[in-house]
Amino acid sequence: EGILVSGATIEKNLAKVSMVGVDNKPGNAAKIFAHLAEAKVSVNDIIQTEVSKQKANISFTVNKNDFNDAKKAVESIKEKVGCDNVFYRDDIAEVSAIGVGMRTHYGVANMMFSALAKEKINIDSITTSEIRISCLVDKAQGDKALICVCKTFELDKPVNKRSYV
Amino acid sequence: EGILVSGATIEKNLAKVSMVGVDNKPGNAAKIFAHLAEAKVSVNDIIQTEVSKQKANISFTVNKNDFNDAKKAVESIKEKVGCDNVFYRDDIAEVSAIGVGMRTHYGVANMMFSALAKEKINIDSITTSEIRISCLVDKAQGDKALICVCKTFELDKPVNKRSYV
Ligand SMILES: C[C@@H](O)[C@H](N)C(=O)O
Ligand SMILES: C[C@@H](O)[C@H](N)C(=O)O
Repeated sequence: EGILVSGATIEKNLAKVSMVGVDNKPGNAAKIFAHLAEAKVSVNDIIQTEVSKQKANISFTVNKNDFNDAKKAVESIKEKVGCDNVFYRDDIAEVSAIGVGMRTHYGVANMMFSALAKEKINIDSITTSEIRISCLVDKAQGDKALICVCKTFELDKPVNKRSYV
Repeated sequence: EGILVSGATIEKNLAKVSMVGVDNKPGNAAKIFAHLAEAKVSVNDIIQTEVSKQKANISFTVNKNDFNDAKKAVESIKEKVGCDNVFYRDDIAEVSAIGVGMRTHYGVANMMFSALAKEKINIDSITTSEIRISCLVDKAQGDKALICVCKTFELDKPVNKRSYV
């Protein structure tokens, strides 16, 4: 079964909230996202990594127009969930490689990360699913990252002429 | 458009590697995953959160049978990417709610997190996509978490009888 990356996308109308060091105990994620739902903030991707038994980092992206509401909601809940630090960024772009069977192919992630590395593009966050691999990069490097992904997966060529399938 | 969660799954044959405090500069993600690819380790979900301009946390899940190879590969690369600390867990289970149009519905994430919170189930990591919301939980709570998700989204009832669509 070949790796078939069928497309690449870029989303620039995004902002990211990163909550560093949230208390890693039941109920805290629910509190944060209930607060955001009450503020009618529609959340895109949610990413949480565990830092230790005691702490976790939660970050999520929102539409730019929801950014101020998201900030207000997070500022009012951060103490209740023991969050050490929050930082906000709206200078980001999400570049994704889209395809089928992506998850089991470490090849795709590998190709994408090394292609961005060659172009000296920093990867701010990563999230993967069955159908896509998404990297948040600095907005100033968004277009360069998109072109880099298109070239890496030879998206300008017809499927039967690509060398990596 | 209603929220349609069409199913819930659990995956127990997983292990997780968490790299805390990797230097946040271009090329480091590529080094880690190239190393894993060389060791023929097939990576499932990859999650990276940005901790600051200087540091990022990268975690990923692998099949249990790849766990030892993953550990070896990570131990040999962690210094080269400035990683502060690595921890490994094989006592985890991934519980997912599957459906269409998940991403734009903060309602689904909200319902899932608060349902797990009510059952006092800790969420270790989170990753979302267009078609699923996945939480890693302690393996001992995996079955309880799966039942909790099925109940929350009324998966035992026919679609036209569910109260949350
Ligand atoms: C950090 C947060 O996700 C917490 N572990 C919870 O279960 O809600
Ligand atoms: C942490 C790692 O992802 C780094 N930012 C990179 O671009 O590779």
